[in-house]
Amino acid sequence: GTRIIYDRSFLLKMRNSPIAS
Amino acid sequence: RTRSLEPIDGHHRLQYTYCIWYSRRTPGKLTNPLTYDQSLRIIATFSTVEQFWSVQSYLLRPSELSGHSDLHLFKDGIKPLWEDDANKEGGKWIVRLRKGLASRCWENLILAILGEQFMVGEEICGAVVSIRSQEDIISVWNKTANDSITTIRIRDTLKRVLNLPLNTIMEYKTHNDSLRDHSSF
Repeated sequence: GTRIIYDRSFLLKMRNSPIAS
Repeated sequence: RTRSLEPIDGHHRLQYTYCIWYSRRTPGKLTNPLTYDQSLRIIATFSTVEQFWSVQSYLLRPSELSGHSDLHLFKDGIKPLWEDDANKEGGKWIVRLRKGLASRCWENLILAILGEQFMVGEEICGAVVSIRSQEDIISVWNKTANDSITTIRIRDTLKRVLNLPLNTIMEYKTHNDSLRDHSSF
């Protein structure tokens, strides 16, 4: 099936999203 | 064990749910497996990118851990033990790091695992960073030790994401061998 792939830069960008902090 | 976090609307789901485990090892080779099993603690569970960063913000970084400590990132349902059903036919790539590199390498590795960058289907079981006195060791565990195409692909991805010097020595060890010689590395 389809796999959920995220690249490093996207994941790092998400570090600062308000929902994660 | 901690409660499993349910994904929240608007969060970015990961391919799998993961658990972070922590353990402290008694120095020496002959660690009693039962004692080791009992020393393992799940300290976080997450299944979205947002939950992961929330967990990361309060976890100690590998370089901040003291003594013989191990941090493990494993798929939910797989215990970081050689004997676990998902691991018993498997093995791991071992990378020895000089002091000072573990935190950066560990984060790069975690991001690659969570983001499914290894492209080896269900093969990745988890990864461990082991803090020792002279060096730190990162290992990536996979399900099928005798699947050489997969293990080579894992090695190549690992080299790329850790961004290590070309002469870094990487060693593969099957969990069967670890069980036989009672030694992880």
